[in-house]
Amino acid sequence: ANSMNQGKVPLFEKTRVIAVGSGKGGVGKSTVSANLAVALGRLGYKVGLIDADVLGFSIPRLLGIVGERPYALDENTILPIEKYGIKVISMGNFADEDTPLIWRGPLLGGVLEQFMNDVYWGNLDYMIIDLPPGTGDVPLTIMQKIPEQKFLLVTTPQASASHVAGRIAYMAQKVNIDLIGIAENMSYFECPDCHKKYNIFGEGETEKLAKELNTDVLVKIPIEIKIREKSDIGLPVAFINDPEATYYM
Amino acid sequence: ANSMNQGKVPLFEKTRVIAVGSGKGGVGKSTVSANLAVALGRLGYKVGLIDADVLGFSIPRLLGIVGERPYALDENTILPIEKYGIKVISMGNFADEDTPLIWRGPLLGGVLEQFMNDVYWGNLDYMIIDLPPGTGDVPLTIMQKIPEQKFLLVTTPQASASHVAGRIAYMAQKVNIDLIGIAENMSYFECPDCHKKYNIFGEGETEKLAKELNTDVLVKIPIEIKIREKSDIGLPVAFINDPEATYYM
Ligand SMILES: Nc1ncnc2c1ncn2[C@@H]1O[C@H](COP(=O)(O)OP(=O)(O)O)[C@@H](O)[C@H]1O
Ligand SMILES: Nc1ncnc2c1ncn2[C@@H]1O[C@H](COP(=O)(O)OP(=O)(O)O)[C@@H](O)[C@H]1O
Ligand SMILES: [Zn+2]
Repeated sequence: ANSMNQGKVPLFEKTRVIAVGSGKGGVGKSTVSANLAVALGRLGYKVGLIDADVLGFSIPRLLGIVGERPYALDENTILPIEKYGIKVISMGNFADEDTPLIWRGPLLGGVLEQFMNDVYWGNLDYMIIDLPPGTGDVPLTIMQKIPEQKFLLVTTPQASASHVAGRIAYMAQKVNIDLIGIAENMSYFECPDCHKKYNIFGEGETEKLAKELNTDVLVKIPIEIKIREKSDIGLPVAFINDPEATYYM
Repeated sequence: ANSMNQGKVPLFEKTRVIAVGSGKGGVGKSTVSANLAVALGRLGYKVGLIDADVLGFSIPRLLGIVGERPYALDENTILPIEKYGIKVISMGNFADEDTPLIWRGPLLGGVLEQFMNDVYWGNLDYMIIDLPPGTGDVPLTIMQKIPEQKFLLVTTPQASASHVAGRIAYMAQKVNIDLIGIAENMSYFECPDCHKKYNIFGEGETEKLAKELNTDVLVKIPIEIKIREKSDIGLPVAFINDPEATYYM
């Protein structure tokens, strides 16, 4: 496995690794990861995407690859799945979408080792890692294994969300991982009929968090019915020329 | 500790335990748990609430008890915090809201043991347990320790959400835990100006999931600005006589 991949070190030496995470689930972390990866692919970069949310995997559905099984080159090397111009691997490509994976902490680490060491990625410009929500075993292991990664925090505008979401950014700073910034998702909803804008989940909390973390709010992505519709049919908006795609570029 | 609490067994023998969970985070699980507990309290029941989301705790902010520390009766017994007519315990009452708790799987189990054994709950009619998202160590341990509990699944309407959220319900059924039903949250948004209703996150997927799990959709809670506003200031809507309170009763 390592000979194909020239071992883990070269993979991450030439490759810029961006971990996308949030202390809180359901903020849109996987949607941002998938669209960011596809957007970078459309700009001509060679991009890999690891779905590190081993128990709560959702990347296969967002990219329309539910049920696709990866090919094995030999018993130690697997080929990632290719879709929308990027290379992807997820636990969802080894298990049924509705089956609960009842695993304990130590086993999860083993799967991630394989995603990083036994997948033949080739020479990548970017590797996007969609972290599981929270500050548990997996995000910590990945931060310790790849110290040169950058971290992108995703949150929604609620005060109750930004406090929980922000915890992982404090964790990243404790282990000297650079924070790229914060992507605020579901910032407002514009009524398709009367075009009034509503800050359903509030506003201003993300700016407070950015100040405390000494970083910037990079983008504010509105609640868009089209983003959800396309997610549900496995077509990330970043792949089509729609106006929604610009948030992720 | 056990003498005060007459040990774990009596606590859960007379008490109806409802675990509120979801395979996916950010669906409104903690908001449903907090409001359900407060609503049962207003109906005259003696209610306890355990925030079992040890790393991603959010109950203290939803109930306005951030920073409140529980009293210790002796070195083995702690008193829960009382607010809005219910008794509550959360990791957030032992740690700072913004500090990342960097813990590995086995330590989390120890904290939950303490929440169940070393807290003096008295005689409760209901115990609500707000589970962490996902199908990892903690939900599994709680299901194995309290086999007579009932399980309430919370999801949002998106296809991508219901598949991930549903995984924990399949897990509950595997370990013979009764499923009470499904609470769908953020079902639609009614524009405050033109009063048009939008299924921002789609519809119909929760009914499909309920059919597969052989259970019912108990309630559909709309996206309400007031639910979020009150959550952010620590006042659950179920405690006030507003129309939003009826969803949780
Ligand atoms: N800006 C948005 N507008 C509308 N729906 C969104 C938006 N971002 C995410 N979603 C939807 O919300 C759900 C949760 O997003 P997901 O990326 O799975 O969150 P996480 O990875 O943080 O759990 C998905 O069904 C997705 O389609
Ligand atoms: N029906 C609703 N309408 C508007 N906001 C809601 C609703 N339900 C939950 N929220 C908000 O969404 C955020 C996430 O809810 P939370 O209960 O913390 O989710 P979970 O426990 O599943 O992670 C909270 O800030 C809460 O205020
Ligand atoms: Zn309108």
